[in-house]
This record gives sequence, structure tokens and C-alpha cells, in this order.
Amino acid sequence: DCTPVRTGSLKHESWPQHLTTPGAGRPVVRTFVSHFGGRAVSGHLTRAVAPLRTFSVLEPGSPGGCSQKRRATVEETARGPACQVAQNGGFFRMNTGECLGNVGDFQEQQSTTAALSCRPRQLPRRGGGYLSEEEVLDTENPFVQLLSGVVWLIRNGSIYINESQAAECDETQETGSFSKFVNVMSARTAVGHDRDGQLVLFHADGQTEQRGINLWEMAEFLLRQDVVNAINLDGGGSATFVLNGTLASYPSDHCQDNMWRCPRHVSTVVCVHEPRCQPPDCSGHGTCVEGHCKCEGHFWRGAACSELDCGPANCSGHGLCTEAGCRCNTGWMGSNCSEECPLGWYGPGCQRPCQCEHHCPCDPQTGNCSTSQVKQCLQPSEVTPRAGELSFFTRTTWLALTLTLVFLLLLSTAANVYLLLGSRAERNRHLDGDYVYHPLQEMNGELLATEKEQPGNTHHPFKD
Amino acid sequence: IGEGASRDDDLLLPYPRARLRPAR
Repeated sequence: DCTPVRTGSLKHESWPQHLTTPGAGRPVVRTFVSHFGGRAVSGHLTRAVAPLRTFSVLEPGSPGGCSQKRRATVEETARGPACQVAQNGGFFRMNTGECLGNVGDFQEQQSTTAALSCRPRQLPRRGGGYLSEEEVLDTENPFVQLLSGVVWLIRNGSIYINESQAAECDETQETGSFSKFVNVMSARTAVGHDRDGQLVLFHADGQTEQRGINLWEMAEFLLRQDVVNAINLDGGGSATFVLNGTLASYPSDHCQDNMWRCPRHVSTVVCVHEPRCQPPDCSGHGTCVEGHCKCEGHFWRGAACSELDCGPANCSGHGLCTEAGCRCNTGWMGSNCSEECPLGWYGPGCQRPCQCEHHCPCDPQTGNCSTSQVKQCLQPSEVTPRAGELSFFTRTTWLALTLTLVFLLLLSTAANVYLLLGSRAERNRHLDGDYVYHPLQEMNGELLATEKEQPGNTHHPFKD
Repeated sequence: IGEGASRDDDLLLPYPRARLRPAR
């Protein structure tokens, strides 16, 4: 806002993030010892994919740390969210600990009094860049993470340090401190992205005016690493690199015992972690596995487990899809609420029996006994007796029929027994008493000589 | 590791400590 920047009024750059297959999201950390102006400088370069899921700006210590103007070491802040890689983040007021710029999960505006002057770099859903005043004060803005830096090192693939200095207006130029800040060697950190849309974190060890690199050397190094946009973050004694929760750099601040070096208590922290889900709790209806929501139950669906899906029939329009499936309107039942209550039942889930006289069915929704809907419900007088008669008749008939059959059975049994006994007696008669000898007769009827002589030879019907 | 607080003695500040920059 002091001088028109090289690219006209545009105050931000956007770049699509690197989308990767699930599980391939672990950050790549490189360690270097490079020579800058004949000086050996050690540091780390980290690349992270899918930054919307794997990158967060953390408040000091724990959420809410900024509003309490807290400060904590990077290790302490990085422990909770299990950062795989963490570095100090935005600038802060040394005397008050007040964060400069917005921090944390950017739900609502934090105190951003110095945000504009600290040239915050955002990570909105779309890309990153400088904030305009209206964007900072926008209550509903597209930014998911916001981080404040000072000096836009590389813009759209070109070094942008001069333009950044020019944009700092003249009061900064007067003190000369800004120019020293740019050109002095020291420990440095930066954040940006490369041409593949991966997030890039840079850290170099050093000590102001004794070791390390200046902003020009850092920008050149990053350009060689294919970085397209980058801003400078806090350096000097604040520069800290933590790998898997453990300090992995050489801080330049002295401890109380100045024989040793101690990591500074800083404000915000940049953190690369396992892919988070959006939202991290999967809307409370699932678990986050490698950055993707695994929805619980059978009916929660969608990337955030925030949609209920009861199938294409969608409860047939007679019910509401809930996490337990279709909850049918009164009068309807079935897994898809496609069945009306059976005759004689009504109400929610068809659980209530109709209370109509004469067993008339009722309205499945209300239970009203309006027989107008029921054709086959008969009148009381003709029905009950007839039904009774019917049942009575049926009962008597069955009884008579049964008795008749029993009688016939007994009769036939008696007859059979009688005949059986009769025949046996007859046979016995023939089989008891003397045996009578009947010689065989000639076939032609001639009597044998013996037979002619036999006395009292009665003619028997039996021919033996 | 219990290294205790640092002395904050390696300061690298873009703006002079004295002057609060007004939000523009």
C-alpha cells in the first residue's frame, strides 16, 4: 500500500495443492550442510503433500495459547498434535508474547492488530499470499490456516525481496533496522510451496551477525529447490527445528548457564502431521484413518461422514433417514417404509392394535375406526351369531361326524370279530371228532371194490 | 531434557522495538 507492487493491485498468489494417494502423505525431510559466501551452514528442508490435511499452524502450548499470550518451546507445542515435523512459526511481541497475525485453526478472527504490518501468509483453501485489510477483517474468510511472516522471499518463481522492502513504507526505512534484518546473517526459517504444490518448510542454523545466512541467500537456496512462493518467518534465537517431537537443530539463544544453548519459548508453531480429516472428528460420525473418514454405522456417508443415506428409495417418502435407518411415519413400516400397516394395526411402527368394535380395521395413521374405508367389516347383529352359528354348526357337525365314524368303526369291528369267530367254530367242527376215511374214487365215478362193501357209507360232501 | 528457559539473547527483529506499527 506504499508503492504499487510489481504485479499491480494483486496482493496474493494461489497454487493448487499437491494431491496424493492416501497413505503416501509422510513428509520428506532433507538435511543439508551448504556453503554460503564461504561459510558452512547446516539446516533442513521439508516437503509435505496435501497440506490442507497435513499442515497446521498451532497456538503456543495448546489451543487458546495466543489469546492468553502464552509462549512455549516448539517441542512442547508439537507434542500434543504429534507433529512429525515442527518449526517456530509467526512473529510475536517479545515483551508481551502477543501473537502477530492469525493463528491456529482459523475459525474466527484473532487479534490481528499487527497482522497487516507483519505481512501474514495464509494457507486458504485456494492458495497463499499477503492479506489485504478487507481479507483480514472478513468475518467469514476462506482461510483454513493463517501465519504471519515478514518479507515475501519468492513470488511466483522470482525473488521478491526488494518489492517487499518497498512495501514496508518509509518509517521502516528510516530506522535502517529493516534493511539490517534483511541483510544480516543469522538463523532463518521460511515457509512456501514448490511447483508440485507441496508445502515446503526451510530451517537454517546460525546466530545473528556470527553464523547463518541472510534473506537473499535463503531465497536463492529455495529457488534452486524449485520453490515458487515463500515468505520469511521468525529467525535468530526463535529458529527451531523439531523432528518427531525432539529438538533437531542448534538454537542460538543461551541458557541461563551460558555455557549451553536453549530453545526459545516462541509463539505459533508450524506443524506437519498425519493427514487430518476435514473436519478432524469426521463430524462425530466416524474415525479418521490416514486422512480419510471411515464412517460409523450403515447410514453415515460422505467424505466428512456428515450425510445420511438410506438407499435410493430414501424411505419411500414415508419416513425420515436417521443413523439407525428409516424411521417410518405413522402408518408405515418396513426397512424402506414401503409397507402400510397390516389390517388391525396402526400408529408408529404399526405397533398399536385397532380399538374398533367387531374387529373392524382402522385408519393405519390415526387408528380411527371409520368403517367407510373398510368394505369387509360386517355389521354386529348378523355377524356374531352367524359367526357363532357358523362355529356352532361347525362344532356340532364335527361332533356328529366323529361319533358316526366311531360307531361305524365299532360296528365293523364287531362284524369282523363275529365272522372271524364263526368261521373258526365251523372249521373246528370239521376238525374235531373222529377222522373219517374216504378212499379216493375213480375219476369216472366207478366205485372201488372196497367202497361197495363199506356199511353205512353215508354220502359226504367232502371228497378227500 | 529440562534445559530450562533460554535468555532470548539472539534477537532478529524486523522493526525497532520502540515503535508499534499501526495496522494499515
